[in-house]
Amino acid sequence: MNIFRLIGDMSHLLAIVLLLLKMWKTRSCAGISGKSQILFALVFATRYLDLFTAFISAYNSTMKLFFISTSLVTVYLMYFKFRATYDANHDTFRLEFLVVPVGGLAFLVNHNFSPLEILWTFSIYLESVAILPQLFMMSKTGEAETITSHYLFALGSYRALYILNWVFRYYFEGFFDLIAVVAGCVQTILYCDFFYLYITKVLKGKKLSLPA
Amino acid sequence: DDAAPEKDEL
Repeated sequence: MNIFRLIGDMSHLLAIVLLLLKMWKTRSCAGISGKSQILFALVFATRYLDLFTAFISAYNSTMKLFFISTSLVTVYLMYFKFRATYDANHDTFRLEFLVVPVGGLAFLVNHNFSPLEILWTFSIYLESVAILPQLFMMSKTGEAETITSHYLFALGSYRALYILNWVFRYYFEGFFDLIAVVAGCVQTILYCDFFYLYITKVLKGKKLSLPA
Repeated sequence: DDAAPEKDEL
């Protein structure tokens, strides 16, 4: 463990808590893409299959349980409890355009051709594009609530910090995972436009508005 | 099939 990965995990945790807080306090999931949340739940479900077979540390297991459970709660809140506030008309990104290519790529490009490894690879590739429905929805609505922009900033920062973690681990531990690094860079690059808007607008107290 | 890097990250 290193400081970059720890802050990254805390940023990821914060993002999930911010989203749950937003939905619970406003009793609404307006402006949130349910499709991205479904993808995140799928990412955790396919990545943490080793939860009961490979024990890394109490921290690792606790966080995995937290991520799996909160992602399922988030999907439940969006599609059941607060369904009336779910903006389906703007959440129209076709998930099959992401899941099918990512699934195919995971079959073709992986570290070894075993079910667990292919599912882990699928999860890594899927996570790198899972935010696209959310970004797409925001470009259609042309704006986002401030709390939602904080959620996205924390979520985007987590993988950016993981890139620093991989640099650290490469130089100090000789650890290197090309699949995770490439996917992590793609994932972080997808946030660049949002990061720019967040830093130039939200941090100046303005509302986040995207060029629709 | 090279050995996959250890999976100790979230």
